[in-house]
Amino acid sequence: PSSTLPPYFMKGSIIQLADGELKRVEDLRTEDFLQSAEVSRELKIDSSTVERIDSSKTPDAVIIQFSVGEHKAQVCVEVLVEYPFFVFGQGWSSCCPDRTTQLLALSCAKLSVGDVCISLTLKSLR
Amino acid sequence: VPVFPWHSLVPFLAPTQSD
Repeated sequence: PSSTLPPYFMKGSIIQLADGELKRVEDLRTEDFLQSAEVSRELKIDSSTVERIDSSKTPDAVIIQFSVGEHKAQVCVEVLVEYPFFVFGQGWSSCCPDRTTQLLALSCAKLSVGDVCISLTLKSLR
Repeated sequence: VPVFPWHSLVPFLAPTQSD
């Protein structure tokens, strides 16, 4: 398991939207994700609601349980506490915003139970 | 300067299909 975050979460990283527009990671808005997914043939945005946040045996990690999509499928992910998720209408959020800001310089809100995160699924999945 | 695609920022949370 990786103990570092991917480079694209670092403040200032250049992100290309589906229409070709370039934005910095910290400037992304909910609409950017929604519009990019609309253009995509394969991917669609799902709403994933945070149901539980539990500590993990892995140091500095948490286990987040999401309720995904209209069928409310239960999905668990283990991530580092500083891993940022994009919350609808709120923006980047992590379990430990101070650490995210310290490591990535990315401003974050606190990720809490009930938050609705942007996630992806395949359009063809039925 | 590296450019990253938007979808790399979003977790892929695929539920296992049971039907």
